[in-house]
Amino acid sequence: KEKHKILHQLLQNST
Amino acid sequence: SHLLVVEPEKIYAMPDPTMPDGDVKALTTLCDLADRELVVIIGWAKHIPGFATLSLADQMSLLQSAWMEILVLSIVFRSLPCDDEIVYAEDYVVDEEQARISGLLDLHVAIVPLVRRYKKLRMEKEEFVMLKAIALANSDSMHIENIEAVQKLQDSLHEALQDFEASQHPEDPRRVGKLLMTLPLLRQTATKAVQHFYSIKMQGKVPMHKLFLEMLEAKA
Repeated sequence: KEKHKILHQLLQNST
Repeated sequence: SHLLVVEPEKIYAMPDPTMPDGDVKALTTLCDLADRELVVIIGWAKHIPGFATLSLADQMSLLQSAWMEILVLSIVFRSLPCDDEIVYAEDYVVDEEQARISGLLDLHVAIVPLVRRYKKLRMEKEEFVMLKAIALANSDSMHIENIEAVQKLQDSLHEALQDFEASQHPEDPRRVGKLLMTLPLLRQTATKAVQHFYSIKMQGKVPMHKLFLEMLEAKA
């Protein structure tokens, strides 16, 4: 997951 | 109808007017466009009924394997009204000659057969949004934790497509099959596109944003 930080963040954002 | 509502707005390539024309400019424009499209695709995926209830890991796995198919299918759908021109964005329409001089010929030649295939089928917007969601749910990622949940998502999208065709195209009972039979060519085209951009990344001449790099690396 550390390697795919941005995808992870974007999926977690509620908007 | 839900997928039609959550369909993203048009996106623009906005090529940098200060850059000299050529392959570096063309590829820089496309890589920047792809990066912004990826943000939109990730936001869109969350609105597919059933996707957001998958585990975060499974959501990531599906997107990491299907993102280029989704990107290519969107480009292909935008290109349907044109003749052998690829509509990368509303303001970035490339014909074969332009593709040749801007280093996009391989990509162009890979995408055109898919455009012809969907033109022949006269793919409608409803079918496009469902196929895009099916491509995501059917991405054959090898890292899925909850296979049953992903199967359920595939089934509900398949059912939506069947319902739509039963009511809108009763004259062609094989239309669902015809649409699903385009998916191998979509995957093949997306694979070529990923290889194309991966080799560009390795050459290092074109700047790429972090999300696009991250997604390319996930396919490496």
